Amino acid sequence: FSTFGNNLKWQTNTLTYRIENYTPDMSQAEVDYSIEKALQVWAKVTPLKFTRIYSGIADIMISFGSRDHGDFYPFDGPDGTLAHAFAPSSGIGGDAHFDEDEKFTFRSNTGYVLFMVAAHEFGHSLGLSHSDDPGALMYPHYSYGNPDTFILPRDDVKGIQSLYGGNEEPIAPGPTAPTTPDACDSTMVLDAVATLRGEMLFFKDRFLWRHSQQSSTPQQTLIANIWSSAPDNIDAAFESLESDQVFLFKGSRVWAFSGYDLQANYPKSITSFGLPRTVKKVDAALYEPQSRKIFFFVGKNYYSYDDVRKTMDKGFPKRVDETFSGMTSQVTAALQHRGFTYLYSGPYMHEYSLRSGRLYRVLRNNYFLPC
Amino acid sequence: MPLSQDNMEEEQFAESYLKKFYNLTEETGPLLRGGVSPKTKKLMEMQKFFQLQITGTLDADTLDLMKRPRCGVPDVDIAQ
Repeated sequence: FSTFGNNLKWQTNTLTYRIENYTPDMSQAEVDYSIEKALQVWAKVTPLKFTRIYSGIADIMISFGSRDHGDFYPFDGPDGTLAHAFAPSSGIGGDAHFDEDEKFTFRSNTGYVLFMVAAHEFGHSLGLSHSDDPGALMYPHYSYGNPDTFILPRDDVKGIQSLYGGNEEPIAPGPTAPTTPDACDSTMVLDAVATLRGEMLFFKDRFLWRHSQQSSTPQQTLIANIWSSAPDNIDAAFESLESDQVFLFKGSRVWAFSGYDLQANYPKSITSFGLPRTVKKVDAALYEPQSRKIFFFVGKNYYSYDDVRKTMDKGFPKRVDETFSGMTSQVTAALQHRGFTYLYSGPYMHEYSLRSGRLYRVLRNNYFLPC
Repeated sequence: MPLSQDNMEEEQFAESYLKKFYNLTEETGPLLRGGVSPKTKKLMEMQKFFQLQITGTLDADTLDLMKRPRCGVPDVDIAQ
């Protein structure tokens, strides 16, 4: 997180706000609810209290405007800049302006959820600058969030509490603030690993890292920033070179994406790959480019699916350790790279020759995902 | 070789992005030969912030990130 510096914060914990006008995109009740809820995001974790006023000058004046709207920071039409807000101080300080040329929504994932944009802007109104943590609310790029299930990420909690301290009033225990996974965490267990048109993708919680061989630094981003309709916390993933698609598995469903686009008729049941109905989830998936086979790891067994013939191979499931010597623990992710098969189990990665099933090395995540 | 229209548009887009969010000032007058241009510096600053590969050039990943919807927080000085 970062703050504006110079101890730029409100000198009181009791702040007022006023909604000066409304967007026609939503009902007034929805706007009121979104704004109130966005302020409460910050009030829950600090001693700050917000009171709405209906006339006069509030600490935080909230308005919708387009293009030139009177503050020498004109908006830019649809998309691009969605809103801006001013750091704490008198006058325009603390005020939040929303670009009326955007399509704001209450909780749909088409358009921009006003709650998410407002919660971010109010972070500025209270003294937070942009964070470089891609999971933080104060990261400068919009990402979808549901107002009813949103939990302020740990980075933002730390940021706002560095200015105002924590909430001294006991609050009912709820879900804890999500943290952003760290590639340097040697105990991290990846959810899934896959390739995408020459890049490697490493999935963890609601994030993924993209890493290309040409780059020394992997780029961490939200899964939703790449595929807005993809699930978080996936179980398995692979790229089919046969169909140029990436498949993501979660529970009994599978999503297929070509580039950024969800394919028609997806998500589907995992039984569409010929897996029996008794299989409720896939632990890991591996695409073998030579034979164009897909291996699905389920518990101590694995299935083999022929991506050319689109049928499950006979003689499966087999025990994993029948083919991959010594692999008796659960496979949590899998990848094929330069002719070697890499099976992840917990924080370790096992390098195998698929042909002989021989184990060459036991490595850590950072072999492919640099810290 | 003249730049293609697409490239020119992207360059202009990137320049206005850097002016808006990274306080890039107009490049006027001759640049020192061999020096890093202010635009390259700002581009590197932006790439560092977003944990992109720091190339100092307008590559596809950087351009892609610039095009994402975002917040444009105004200069703090105004508030002060």
